[in-house]
Amino acid sequence: MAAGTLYTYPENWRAFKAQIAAQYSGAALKVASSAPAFTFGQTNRTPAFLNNFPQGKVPAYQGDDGFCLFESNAIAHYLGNDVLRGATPQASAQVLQWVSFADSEIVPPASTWVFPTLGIMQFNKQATEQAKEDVKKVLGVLNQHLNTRTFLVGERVSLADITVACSMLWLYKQVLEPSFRQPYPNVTRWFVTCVNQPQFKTVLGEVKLCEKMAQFDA
Amino acid sequence: MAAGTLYTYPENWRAFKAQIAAQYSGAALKVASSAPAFTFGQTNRTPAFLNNFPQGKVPAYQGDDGFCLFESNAIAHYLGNDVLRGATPQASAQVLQWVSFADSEIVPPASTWVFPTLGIMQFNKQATEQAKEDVKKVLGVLNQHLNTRTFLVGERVSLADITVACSMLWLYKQVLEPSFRQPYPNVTRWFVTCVNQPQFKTVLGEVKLCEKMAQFDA
Amino acid sequence: AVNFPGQEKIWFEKSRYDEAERRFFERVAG
Repeated sequence: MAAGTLYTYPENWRAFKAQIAAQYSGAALKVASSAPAFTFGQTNRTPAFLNNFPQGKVPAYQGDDGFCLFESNAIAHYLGNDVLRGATPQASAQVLQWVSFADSEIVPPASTWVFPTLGIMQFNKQATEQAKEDVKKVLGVLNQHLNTRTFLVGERVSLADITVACSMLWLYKQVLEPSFRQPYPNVTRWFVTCVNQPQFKTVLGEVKLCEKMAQFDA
Repeated sequence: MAAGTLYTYPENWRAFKAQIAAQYSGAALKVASSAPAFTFGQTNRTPAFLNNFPQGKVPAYQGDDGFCLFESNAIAHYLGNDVLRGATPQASAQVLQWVSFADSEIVPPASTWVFPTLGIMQFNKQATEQAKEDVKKVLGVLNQHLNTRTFLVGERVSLADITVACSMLWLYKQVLEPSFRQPYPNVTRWFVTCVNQPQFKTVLGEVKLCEKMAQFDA
Repeated sequence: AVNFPGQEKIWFEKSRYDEAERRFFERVAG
């Protein structure tokens, strides 16, 4: 059973994946996200940290046995268990399919749309409109897949659900207002089922779905 | 042992990953990349294709047993074997770490730098300069990691080497001229070792390292 | 065939977004 420390800044959806995986596997995970254990922008620039994590990026994981990992999908995979990873080559390939889908198809448009509403980035009307269209395509693919399924792979929660749900957290909290998400009921049903699992709720707390699409925060 | 068809356009580095994995595992893989089996832009827009692969993207895999997969990393994982995937949770997590690293840290700057030299994207001086700096960071991380290692994970070729090497193919063929790659000898040694493995050579043919950095093709 | 890679969806802006996200959360942490 893995045991170690996850370095991150607070409220990092990429770190949530690993934290939720640990809830399912029972791995003993300490989260270092605030002083004095960890200060983002300082601790991750020290030679000691860079020696283990040469890019200085978070989330970063260090096992009590010294085993180090970067890249959030790898950390979540390691802290999970065989059920979450997919117990057969077909299931583990399908889990990886949705993990890749989240990173390549969801994260780019979700960041483009949501970052300006959080004040992280300048608003760009054309980029935002394109991002909305890309998000609609993503929701369409997921809605079709989830038409006959409760979860993305097999009959139980896997790293596919954890990864895709965490990559959509900001979308559902900030901008997917009822009228926008209305054509994709299977996805909202699936998302609410996931975030209401005790292992998700322990990490995420109460996830309130967006009532009014946030506009950019000038 | 998996057996099926890989749909792609010719010379697709994402498809090479799956083809090389199949060389190691012995999976019986048919590649459909030209008419009449597959015409990019037509076949992947037919209802039959979209029914199996809703995004219409390639590479796409269809097993003789009907099992379908999209996302190149998932296909390569499925067509591989346990040695390539990483036989322990630590090894499989490290493989996933480098697979994620390739997609998130290598592909964006490599494409930004190389695409204009292939004439498939407008040249943008500032973006290219930034991409060169990002590629130097990537080479630095890999060079440090490979200082004491022959391969990225463990003692043998894994999906980590296959994925990272394929994501760097265009870089080494088009723009990493000797003076640019000189500070990173471990990476070039590792790359040449990989592409000279018989399983890589069968798929890639002879890989000639760039002699002169290609400029954008106006 | 050379044109096909141009139809791939690549997140060319990724380093800009990573940078913005890093600065934002460093400010929050600071």
